[in-house]
Amino acid sequence: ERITYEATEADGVP
Amino acid sequence: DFVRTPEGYFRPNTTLEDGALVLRLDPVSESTVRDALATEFDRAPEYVQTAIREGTVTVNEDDVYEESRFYVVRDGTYYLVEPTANEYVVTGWGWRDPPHIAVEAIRLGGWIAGVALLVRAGEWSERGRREA
Repeated sequence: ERITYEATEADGVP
Repeated sequence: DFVRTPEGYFRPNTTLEDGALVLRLDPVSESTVRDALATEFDRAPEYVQTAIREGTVTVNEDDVYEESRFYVVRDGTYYLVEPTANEYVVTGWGWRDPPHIAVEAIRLGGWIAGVALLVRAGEWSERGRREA
């Protein structure tokens, strides 16, 4: 199984 | 470690006063919470660093210690790195996986053999009845 990760800028605390 | 309320962020704090344990929630700034929760870029796993550099990254499940989200800070910018898609790849068959045409041929062969067996069985039972 292959997993794709995506990075996004976080405005606040997740 | 932190409590989030509409009024802001607080950190639990306990002190012993005259034999009584006093629990306080001290207000802390959001940036304090961010710094406490975020992983430094250099200390994040390699594939997480790649995701931040290039936007996305695709890795094998075996190379991931734990499938989870990452909150990372790099040069003052905060990033959320999270799994978005899983692709199931069939492994283990490799060259043994017969081509479609071969599967069809095997299936057709099975039908022909089955019908031939029925005809032959009919002949055998007819012969048995005649000899009796």
